[in-house]
Amino acid sequence: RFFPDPSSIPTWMSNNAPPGAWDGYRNFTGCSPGKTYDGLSKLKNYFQHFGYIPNSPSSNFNDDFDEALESAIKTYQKNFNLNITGELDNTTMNYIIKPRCGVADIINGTTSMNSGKFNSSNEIHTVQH
Amino acid sequence: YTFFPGQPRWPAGTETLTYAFDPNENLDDSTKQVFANAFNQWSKVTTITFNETTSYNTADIKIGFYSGDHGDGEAFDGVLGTLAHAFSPTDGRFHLDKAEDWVVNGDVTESSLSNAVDLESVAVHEIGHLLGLGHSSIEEAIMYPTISSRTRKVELEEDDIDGIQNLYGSNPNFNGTTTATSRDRDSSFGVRHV
Repeated sequence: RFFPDPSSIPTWMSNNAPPGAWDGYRNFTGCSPGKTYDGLSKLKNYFQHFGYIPNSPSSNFNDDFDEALESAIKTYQKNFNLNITGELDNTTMNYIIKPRCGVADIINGTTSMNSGKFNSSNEIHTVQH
Repeated sequence: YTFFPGQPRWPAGTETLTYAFDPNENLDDSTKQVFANAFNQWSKVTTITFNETTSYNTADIKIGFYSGDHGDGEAFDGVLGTLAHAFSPTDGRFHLDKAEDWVVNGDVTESSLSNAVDLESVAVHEIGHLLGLGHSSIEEAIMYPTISSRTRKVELEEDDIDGIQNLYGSNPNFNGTTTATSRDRDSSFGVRHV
């Protein structure tokens, strides 16, 4: 639907806004690695779609909070400048459910967003004497 | 800023790209003007200009609003979620989710509808993809992957400008300022003064 400007939006519509496509993901807030949660495979599909879980046919996803999901969450958190915990904390979930562009963040396993950049912690530090 | 793998871009020497709207849409002039404004954000800083054409089949960039599965393997998902997507050069496809509540003009932040999405903000982002930019981790950048509803973000940030000028060079008339009032970007030293 197109609205020429905000004032053209009918009041009845404002009071009955439908839920967003990913609002249901909020239910996964606080989920922990190593456990199983109903519907978690949908979140894996999300991460696969945007490039965070590579090389997996989406039909094979189960509801286990496994290492692949934890790794995807960490990479996502790095790309979005969040605390890298590997957990579905409230802050991370708030980012995940935000509306976004459909283009993947990681394409063919590569990106130059934060997660694809050289990790400064791997640098060799030298001191000149 | 980032590029797509292999750094695809429009061919060297490209000065003008044409764009057209899916003829099934019958978009009004004010909606089309939003896209013209969005293209202009990129023209201001780089060497490519954009012209609308009525010849959809031959246009470099093809714009359309679609619902659900629309045949490109990237189905839309209804209200919010995925808002739009565009393909890397030189594909030219630019698709927007018809299910969204698009606000064409005015201050979207004043909208009473929690799902309202600013059309121009999304258009500016997707044009970045059409030109060859990927997603950026800098939250203020146009090429940051997410945008909240009732949010307007149409001005290119330093990161966006650096990225597009890396691909195509700078508009000779670009003086480092994308708006007359909101920012003053010193292109000589990469320092921005507000």
